[in-house]
This record gives sequence, structure tokens and C-alpha cells, in this order.
Amino acid sequence: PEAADLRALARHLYEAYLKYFPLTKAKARAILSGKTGDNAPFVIHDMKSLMEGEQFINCRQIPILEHQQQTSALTLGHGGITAAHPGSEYGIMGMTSIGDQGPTDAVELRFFQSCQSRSAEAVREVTEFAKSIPGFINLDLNDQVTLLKYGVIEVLIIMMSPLMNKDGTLISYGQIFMTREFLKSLRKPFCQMMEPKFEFSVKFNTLELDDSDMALFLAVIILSGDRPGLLNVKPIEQLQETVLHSLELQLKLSHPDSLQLFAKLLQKMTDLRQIVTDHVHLIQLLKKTEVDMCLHPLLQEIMKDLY
Amino acid sequence: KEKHKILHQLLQNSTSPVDL
Repeated sequence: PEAADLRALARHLYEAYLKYFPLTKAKARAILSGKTGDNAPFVIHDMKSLMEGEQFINCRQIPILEHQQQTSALTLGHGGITAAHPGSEYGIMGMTSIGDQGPTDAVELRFFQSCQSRSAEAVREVTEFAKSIPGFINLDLNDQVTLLKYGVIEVLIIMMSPLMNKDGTLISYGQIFMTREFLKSLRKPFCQMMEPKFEFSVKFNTLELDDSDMALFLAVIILSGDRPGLLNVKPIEQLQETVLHSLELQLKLSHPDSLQLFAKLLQKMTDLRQIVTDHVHLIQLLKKTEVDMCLHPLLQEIMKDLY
Repeated sequence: KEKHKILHQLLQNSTSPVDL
């Protein structure tokens, strides 16, 4: 009976994951391996293709994503799909029209702002996923906030991994592939933002987790009882322990030949904290050096006094 | 609570996507 409960928990979290996250690993890997036929992503590899990218996406059909059929159409207002709406005020990933861009210096900043819009939307998706973890909404509300504040960037980095390979990353819900070299060619410090995530993701992807493994791992990350400022640690640790058992069982069943996968996965949580610390420091540096930059209020809330 | 107003709202379902 205990194992049956753990399997039921795994199924529940997998369903929540499918409901709230629009681009699954299975779909992303199909796109990256060219198995989607005519729907190959548009490749952005230089400034010219960056400009063409917006034009390209304007001509494409808006894919109907499963979870978005259930959510408000307004959700699309801040995501990459918005770019497909003719006459939209947003472009790629919510970017203001690239066609009438100003000085080249502003390109990076505008792209960064569009990434912020998508990130804020992703934080909302992760919040909904967290709320679906059994017991999460019964925790002290202040502790729920703390768990999200400290966990959400880690979750987003894990979710970015399936979208990446050694050569680049899918953006805009899988409709665009942006090359790693192009991201590296942006001016400093923008060129430094994605490289650590590529390095992490390439290694993380060798673990070959599937979407149902990912769902459990994300829940484990969210339920970390050692986040600073938690008021009532015990119930959080109890919830995490149950999810950890479910994850361990899941990995044994779905990856019987992968030795020590559970241990390897838990070790990734240490690497993640360092990546988030470095990321936040980079954002703080940007705030000082880029006078025109404004940080999204939700991201500001999350990053303030984080590390 | 004021420091994390939007997160509180998201958790309590009082923020619509458009507010983001």
C-alpha cells in the first residue's frame, strides 16, 4: 500500500506538471532532434536573424498548448506566443518590435526585458505547480512565500535544461532556437548570463530524466526545509521526505539500469544553488551598470535579499 | 508581507496573468 501511495503521488505531480508547464521535455527533445517535420524552429544565430525571427513568428500559426486551453487567453499576453499575434506590442518573448530598434547597444537590454516577461509568467506557472503539491497550501503562508522565493529560480533552471543542447536553446515555447554562440556574442555582461546554464544543462541532460521524473524532482526542490527564514521547518521536511521516497521509487522503476541516479540527482541541488547565487549577483551588477534597465517587480521581489 | 506582495497574491490566487 505504501508503494501504491507513492506511485499515486508521482502520477498526481506528473499531471500537475503537464497542466501548468506548456513545453514538456518530450516535446522539446522532439523539436531539437528534428522529429517535428515542417514545424522546425526558426534559428536565431546573429542580429539579422534576430530581426527576421520576429517576422517569422508573426507568420506562424499559434500552437494550441494543452494547458493554455484551460487558462485565460490573457496568459498569452506575456509569453513568447504573443509574438505570433499580428500588431502585438510585443515581439519575440514579449520583445518590443525589433524592426524599429535604436542603437545596437539597446538590443541586449531589450532582449533581456523580454526574457524578464517570460520569466515572470514562468514564476506564475511554478507557483501553480507548487500549490498542486499535496500539503503545500496547508503550510504557513509566509513559509510558502519563502519556499517559492528561494526555489523558483532553481526550478526555472532545471526546466530550461530540456530546452538546451550543447549548441543552443529553444525559446518562445519551442518556436525559436537561439544559438549558444549568438548568446555568447552579446555584449558584457549579457554574454555571461546563459553560459553557466548551458554548462549545467549539458551535464544534467546526461541523466536522461523524463517528464514524470522531472515533476517529482521539481517538487523536491520546492520543498527544501533549509531555506533561510522558514518558520516551521518540520512539516516541510515531512512533505519533502514523502516526495523523495516517491522519486526514489520512480527512478528505480523507470531507470533500472542507471546506477546511483537518485544520488546523482540530489547532488545537482548543490550545483543549482551556486548557479542561482551567481545569477543573482549578475542581475545586481546589471542593475548598477545599465541605467535604462528596469527589473520586473515580481523578479525584484524574488531577488531582493536572496543571497 | 509587503516585501513579497505579488508572491502572496499569486499564492492566494488574487493575481491574474494580466497583472504580471
